[in-house]
Amino acid sequence: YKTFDGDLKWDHNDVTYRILNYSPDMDSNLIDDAFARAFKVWSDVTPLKFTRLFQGTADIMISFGKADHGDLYPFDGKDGLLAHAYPPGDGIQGDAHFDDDEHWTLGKGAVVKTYYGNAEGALCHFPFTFEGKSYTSCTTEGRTDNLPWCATTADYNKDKKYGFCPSELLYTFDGNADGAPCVFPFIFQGEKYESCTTEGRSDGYRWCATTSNFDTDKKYGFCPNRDTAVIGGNSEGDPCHFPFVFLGKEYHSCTSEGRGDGKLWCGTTDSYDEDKKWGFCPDQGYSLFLVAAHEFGHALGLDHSNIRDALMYPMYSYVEDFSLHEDDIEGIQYLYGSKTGPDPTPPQPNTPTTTPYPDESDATEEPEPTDPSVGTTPSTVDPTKDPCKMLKFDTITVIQGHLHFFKDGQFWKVPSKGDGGRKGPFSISQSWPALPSVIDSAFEDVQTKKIYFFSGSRFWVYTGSSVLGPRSIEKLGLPPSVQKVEGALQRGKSKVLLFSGENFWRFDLKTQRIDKGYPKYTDAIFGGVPNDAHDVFQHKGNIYFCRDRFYWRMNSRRQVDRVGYVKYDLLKCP
Amino acid sequence: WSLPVKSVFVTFPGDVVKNVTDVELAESYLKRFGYMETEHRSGFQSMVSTAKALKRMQRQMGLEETGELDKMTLEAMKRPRCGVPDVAN
Repeated sequence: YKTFDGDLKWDHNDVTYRILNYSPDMDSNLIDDAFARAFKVWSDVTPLKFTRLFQGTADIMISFGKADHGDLYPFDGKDGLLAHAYPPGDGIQGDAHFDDDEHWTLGKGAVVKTYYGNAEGALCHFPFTFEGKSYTSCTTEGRTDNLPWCATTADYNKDKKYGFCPSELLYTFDGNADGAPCVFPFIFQGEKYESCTTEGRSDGYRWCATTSNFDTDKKYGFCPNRDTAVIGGNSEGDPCHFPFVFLGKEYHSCTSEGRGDGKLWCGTTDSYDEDKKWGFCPDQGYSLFLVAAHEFGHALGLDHSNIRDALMYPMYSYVEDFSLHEDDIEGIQYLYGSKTGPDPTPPQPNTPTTTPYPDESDATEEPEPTDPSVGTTPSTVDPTKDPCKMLKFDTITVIQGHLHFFKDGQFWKVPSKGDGGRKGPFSISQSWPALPSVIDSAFEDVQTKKIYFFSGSRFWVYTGSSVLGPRSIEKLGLPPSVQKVEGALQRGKSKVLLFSGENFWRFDLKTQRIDKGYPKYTDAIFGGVPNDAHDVFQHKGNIYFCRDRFYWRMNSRRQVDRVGYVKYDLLKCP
Repeated sequence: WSLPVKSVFVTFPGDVVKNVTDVELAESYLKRFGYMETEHRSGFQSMVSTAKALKRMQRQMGLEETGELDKMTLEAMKRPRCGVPDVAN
């Protein structure tokens, strides 16, 4: 850990904070709660106590802003810089600013709180079904007043539980209208407005009048973002318009075409080519709680740590079950000391010692001839290793129709059908004893069911439990400069594309040699995917290119139709 | 795999993020987060070389200290992060 020069810290333990404004992305109660939990991260391990003020000057003034927001350090649009905070002191010192060009969530997509209805403010349940159709976002279907709504259980028809979703037709926030809804049309400086606008403001926030004439009544509020609204671009608040036309081609879903950064975007009118109106598609967003906990660390006197898993590491990464790292605890206790008074005694489990997972009963459920470990209790796996917390895997491949995720001598399986859920970890050494612990790439020959494994410059071929190898990949005709094979893609019955770096080669399974005319550049054939993907595989008719936590999915028409998170979409993490 | 996909990049109106080269990105990153400028006790400010700044950044991020703008370093620079400089001035 590191503290700021001079060990800047508050000279009192009762630190005050004030929330100056809110983001349109989340309900104000959820934002209040996220900040309160972020402060609790630090008060749990120190004698510090945090008190919220609703007026006046607090030690830590918290605000959301975009781009130039009043200090010397402007934000930079979506992604990149997320927030910043100043070390303890007077004035701007101690304050925390959050970039409102980000999509603020709790880290796993839009959190949509409902209003009115009969669900007492419960969160929307996505997906939900309504009259036989599944919805993954709020809808205006079934209503004539255009108010978006959602079910708060999985099946509206069965449970009849619903509420209304945030929209400017329901309420506004901040401003001076006590949360009254927008009135459309309204007059502002003699002009008529039919929807929320950013006109008249330099901060980019959307607002509306809550009476029919702002010029005379001066009543206004800010518009909450709908869960379907695009982020950033030049159409903040508008939903995607599908289909939309871009460079003469029609798109029915978000696309990364036209961008060099792979971000998914959409048009918000029927033709981008004509109207040039666009925005980024809603994504998982950033956890306001995690980012706030980090920023409040700065506001209390901690500088950036170089421990990757520490909260004070400068990069953002989402963790599901957050707990403060020892490095952060040491840092904050260096400044303020440890918590005084007795710790509450944690409840003790009243059950006897449990059987380690995976146990034998799990294992016997699923015997598989070419996957020997699945029938045994692996002794070398570490069941505490959570694949959902892994940044990337050594390789991902499909064996016997199931996705396999390999990492450091272990692997996990996700069945392709049903909802059996993820299984593992299993031990590579027990399943395929000849293999090393790190597998760079693997594929199953769809014809012979032989499984090819690549690690460094060697490869192995398993047929059932018998193995050939290791052999040098040079024997296949790959040049010595190839250090490892990072992805494998079977094309037809007897050809496999082997990826390494920015190139790929075509391997003939019959001749066991690389075809002439290779290598080729990956980006020359597979447009719109990272040319340095470290996992390439085929799954359910699509090709997946993975880099770190993300995948680019290419459909059979060779269009990248989705960029997503490996852990949520493929590994099925909660 | 017949015809390659021809990617056309366009400039989106209102997009804060502009297309920059990797070198431009790296230079602005190193400057923004305090790796390029060193302030001495005397108050004298000096610029360090890009290679040295890269090494400092790589050490801070737990990356291999190559002093070169390699793939891992570039990826680290593109990740979402806190705006507070890593090297205080």
